[in-house]
Amino acid sequence: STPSDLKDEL
Amino acid sequence: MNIFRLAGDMTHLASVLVLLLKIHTIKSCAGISLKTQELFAIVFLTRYLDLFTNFISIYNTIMKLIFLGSSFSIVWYIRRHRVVRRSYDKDQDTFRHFFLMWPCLILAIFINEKFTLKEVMWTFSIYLEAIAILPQLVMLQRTRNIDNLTGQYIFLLGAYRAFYILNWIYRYFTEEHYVHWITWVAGVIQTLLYGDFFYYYFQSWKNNVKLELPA
Repeated sequence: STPSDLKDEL
Repeated sequence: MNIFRLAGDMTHLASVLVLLLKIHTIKSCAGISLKTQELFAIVFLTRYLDLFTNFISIYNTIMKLIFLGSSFSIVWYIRRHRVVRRSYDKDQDTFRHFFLMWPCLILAIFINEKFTLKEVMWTFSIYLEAIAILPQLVMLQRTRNIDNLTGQYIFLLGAYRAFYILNWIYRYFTEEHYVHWITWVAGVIQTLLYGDFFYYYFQSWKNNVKLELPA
C-alpha cells in the first residue's frame, strides 16, 4: 500500500 | 471519506472551537496547559508540510488551515494576550514537553514508512500527537478543578481519536490492503491515554457531580 493513501487523513 | 472519519474530524474541529470559544469569550485559559497547545501546534506544522504541494480536496485543505490557524492562535492567546495570559497557571503546567519530542523524533527516524524528510516529519507528528495530551492531563491531576469547558474539550479530543479508530477499522475492511501499523498503534495508544479521563468524566456525568480526578 502506498503511504500516500493515508495522507488523505487529517 | 467515511462517516467515522467525518465524525472524527467534526469532533476534532468542535474541540478546538470549544477551546477558542472559552479563551476568547471569558478571556481565561485557567486549567489549560500551554505545553499541550504548543505540542499540538507542532503536530499540525510537521504534519501539514505538504499543504500547498499535495492537494487532496477542498475539505482537506480548509480543515488543515483551520487546525493550523486555531492551534497557533490558542498558543498566541495564552502567551501574548494581555488579559488571557494572566490566567495561565505556569506553576501547574510543569511537564517538560520538549523532553517528550526527542523520543518521537528519534522513533520517527527509525520507524517510518519511507525515509524521506516529509515522511519522517509526518511520522514524527503522529507520534507527537499520541502524547501531546500528557501535559494537559498532568495539569488536570494537579489543579483538580476541571471547569466544564475544559472537560468538554478533552472529552471531544478523546472522542475524535475514538472515531478515527473506527475509521481505520472501516477502511481496513472496505479498502484493499489498507494497512498502516504506525498510525494505528500510535492512535490506539493516544486513545488509551484518554481512557482514564473518560472513566471519571462519565462517572461525574452519571452521578451528576463535579468532575474530580483522583490525586
